[in-house]
Amino acid sequence: QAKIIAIASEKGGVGKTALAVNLAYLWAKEGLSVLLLDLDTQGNATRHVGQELSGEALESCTSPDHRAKNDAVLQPDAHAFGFDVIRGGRYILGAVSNIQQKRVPSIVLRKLLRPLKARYDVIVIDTPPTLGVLSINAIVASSHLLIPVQLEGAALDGLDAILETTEELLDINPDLELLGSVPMMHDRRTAISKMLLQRLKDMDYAAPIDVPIGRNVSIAEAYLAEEPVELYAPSSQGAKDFKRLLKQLNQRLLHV
Amino acid sequence: QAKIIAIASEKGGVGKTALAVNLAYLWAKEGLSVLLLDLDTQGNATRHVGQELSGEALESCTSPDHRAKNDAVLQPDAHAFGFDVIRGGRYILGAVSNIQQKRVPSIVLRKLLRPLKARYDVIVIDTPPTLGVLSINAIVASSHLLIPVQLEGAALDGLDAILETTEELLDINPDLELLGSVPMMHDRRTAISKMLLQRLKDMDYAAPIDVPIGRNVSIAEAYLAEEPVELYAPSSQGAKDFKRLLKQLNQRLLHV
Ligand SMILES: Nc1ncnc2c1ncn2[C@@H]1O[C@H](COP(=O)(O)OP(=O)(O)OP(=O)(O)O)[C@@H](O)[C@H]1O
Ligand SMILES: Nc1ncnc2c1ncn2[C@@H]1O[C@H](COP(=O)(O)OP(=O)(O)OP(=O)(O)O)[C@@H](O)[C@H]1O
Ligand SMILES: [Mg+2]
Ligand SMILES: [Mg+2]
Repeated sequence: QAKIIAIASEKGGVGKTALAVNLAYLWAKEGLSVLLLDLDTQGNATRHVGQELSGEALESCTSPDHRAKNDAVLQPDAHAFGFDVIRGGRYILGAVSNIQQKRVPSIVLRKLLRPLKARYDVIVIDTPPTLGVLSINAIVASSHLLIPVQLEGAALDGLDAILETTEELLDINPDLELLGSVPMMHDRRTAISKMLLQRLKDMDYAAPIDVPIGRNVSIAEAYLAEEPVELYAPSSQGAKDFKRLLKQLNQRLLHV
Repeated sequence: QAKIIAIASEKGGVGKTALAVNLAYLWAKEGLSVLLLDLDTQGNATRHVGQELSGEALESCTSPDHRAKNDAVLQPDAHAFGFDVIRGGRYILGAVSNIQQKRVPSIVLRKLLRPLKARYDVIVIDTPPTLGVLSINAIVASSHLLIPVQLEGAALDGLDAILETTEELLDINPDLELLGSVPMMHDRRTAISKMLLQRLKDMDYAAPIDVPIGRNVSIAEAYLAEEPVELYAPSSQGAKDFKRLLKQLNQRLLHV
């Protein structure tokens, strides 16, 4: 049965999308059967893998219309770089209002993903910033939570906030495991980044990852090139950091 | 009557809070009467000016309770560095559900700000990422819109999205002016940042600002120090960039 990994943070611009796309690619490259679910109206993950924006898959599956209910089976609507994709984009807004009208909004995605769990080894979920209905749905639907933490000013404050929210959600998703808090955009030259990295390492309850993803221009360029950084710039520090991160995540996934 | 300036972007982590706090301070330093309204549940702007998180002011003013309605007058609940503050934080979530229950949710903030317009020269509104009910309320309540644009991968896509949304909102806020799109976190060493800066400059309909705010560690450190960068590191490049930006914004505010 698939491991379902939600990538979430309340804070914006911390690297959720970069993490989702690059991990999905690396797991697929290892031979795992992978699905990338883009829950963001901005559809950045969808763009990052060279696909047209949409969000229609989720919108029609959550539609209150009864005819739609019978074919309300969530299916991938794209394929890229060796993994399946359920695309994000504008139509996700329709899914948001559909979900808010259900009797128990927070478990809608979990139900929709159930039939897909048998088909994949890993389902990676990219979420929007601010812990709204989509992020809550993702966390409630998942077996594991991965929290990117930017090593800059506001990010450590935001970490406690998402950990508190997750605590409350253990009530409806008791099997959820905190896979880790991943230090993102680490600037090895600045004292502030080193200080925040150390502060994160001291927060054991946040399951900090030892391997930061350093700030590396290839990671940002790979987004514009619409490719995983491993393909765009395989010898870059960014590509190396993601491979080291994958190793540590795999260890945790196997033992935990 | 106050100029009400909404600082908004769908994309996360582009520098909305850094812009809101540093501009509020510089305008107050010029002798203007300034109010900073923090609409974010994360309350980063509130932390940035050394205040306790709250959000209660907005929550109680939007409460459906009739007794609260009679004293539903929005007032500053803090003062820092020469300007008034209406603090953000967890309680803003209560305001969100209160607002969603009103007959016309998008004009709630505009009504609440009306009595304050006579008391201030400038009201600066910091908003959360994703264009939800709070961001829409801010844009509908404002005379001017300032859009920070990060010179990195996904940011230029997001710019068209917020400009489209703003276009639709001109219907209920016909006097709204686009004050500008501000290039943020410009990395002068990378080709990608220069390329995106040029691309932004070619988008005249986005009213691009010529003066980018460069990526500068003092700006991030100032957040942790809970001070405007002009006080924290007055001779830093970050402090200089914000002062140059203020000059250009003042020109536009006087002519436009
Ligand atoms: N390690 C890194 N080094 C350099 N640039 C990065 C790095 N990680 C991400 N970026 C770039 O920084 C920007 C923000 O990252 P990203 O979009 O992944 O964050 P996000 O958390 O998904 O944002 P949002 O909250 O808006 O969804 C993007 O342009 C991305 O390409
Ligand atoms: N020009 C800059 N140089 C360096 N760091 C910056 C700069 N501008 C902002 N920062 C830092 O980058 C991080 C993100 O900026 P900020 O919080 O202002 O963005 P935001 O758009 O308000 O984010 P959110 O979408 O989560 O509200 C913060 O830690 C901030 O201190
Ligand atoms: Mg994203
Ligand atoms: Mg902010």
